[in-house]
Amino acid sequence: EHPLVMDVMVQDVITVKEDYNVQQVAKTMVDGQITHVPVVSNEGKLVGMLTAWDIAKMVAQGREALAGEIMTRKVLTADLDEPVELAARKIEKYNISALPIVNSENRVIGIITGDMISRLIGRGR
Amino acid sequence: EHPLVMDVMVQDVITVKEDYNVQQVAKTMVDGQITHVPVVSNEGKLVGMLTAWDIAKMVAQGREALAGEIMTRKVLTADLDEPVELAARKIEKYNISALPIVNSENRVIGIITGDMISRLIGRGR
Ligand SMILES: C[S@@+](CC[C@H](N)C(=O)[O-])C[C@H]1O[C@@H](n2cnc3c(N)ncnc32)[C@H](O)[C@@H]1O
Ligand SMILES: C[S@@+](CC[C@H](N)C(=O)[O-])C[C@H]1O[C@@H](n2cnc3c(N)ncnc32)[C@H](O)[C@@H]1O
Repeated sequence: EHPLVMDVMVQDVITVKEDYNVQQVAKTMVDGQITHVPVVSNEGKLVGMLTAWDIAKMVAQGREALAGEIMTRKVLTADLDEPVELAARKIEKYNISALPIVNSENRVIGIITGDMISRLIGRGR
Repeated sequence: EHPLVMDVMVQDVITVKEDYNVQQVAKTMVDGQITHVPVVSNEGKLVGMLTAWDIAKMVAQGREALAGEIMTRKVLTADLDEPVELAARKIEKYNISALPIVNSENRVIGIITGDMISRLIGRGR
């Protein structure tokens, strides 16, 4: 009855690299119908987070930049064996909508979003 | 034990008008730290929906346009007395993240998002 992050997260995570420009990041979101993309280094390690909201911020400021320049660097993550309730509280507390899951080598192995957690409610828990 | 949309939605809904340009829509999202804005007519009636994903789409295509030209016109909504479970299923089925609530005159009186619904899980239902 107490689902864990590993039971709800998706494992095929769409990511972007630091040298992507805003248009490439936006294309990645549109093609994937997603709004949250972890930014990874060439070795696949998590280095930042970008959302459609960050793209909106670039548009609002009329700026152009690379993913590495606009990403959020202090990324909040979730653990595989963390109760979903805890992940949901983190999402609420920090007003974010997604938490990547990384392994011991800091590689992205999953992502959980507020929308995925809300599905538990849709399925009667 | 069976929360209704009215128990979870927020009532102070930030909206945009059809004649806003993409930069004004983006500024509204950034200032409000939100990613979903219903589009309303001059009389305040719901005419469309715009999300940060739609902004990303404009960036991906290198286009400029007015809110009224890029908004989604067939807007899925929720009812005040609708069980949250039902709203959560709609969000999952259509891969969207927010449902506006309108009154009998089609004015926007609230909005519920997947993130708000996921908070119920964070609070142990
Ligand atoms: C404060 S939220 C508000 C809008 C919306 N809730 C969202 O997550 O996009 C937007 C900011 O949070 C950052 N963000 C999103 N997920 C994050 C995470 N897991 N860790 C750190 N920052 C994150 C984004 O990079 C963006 O700058
Ligand atoms: C298919 S979703 C995928 C990304 C993400 N889930 C989101 O909602 O932004 C994005 C599209 O859904 C549309 N959309 C979002 N909420 C909607 C709603 N309540 N009714 C109709 N369309 C909606 C947006 O205008 C956008 O074109």
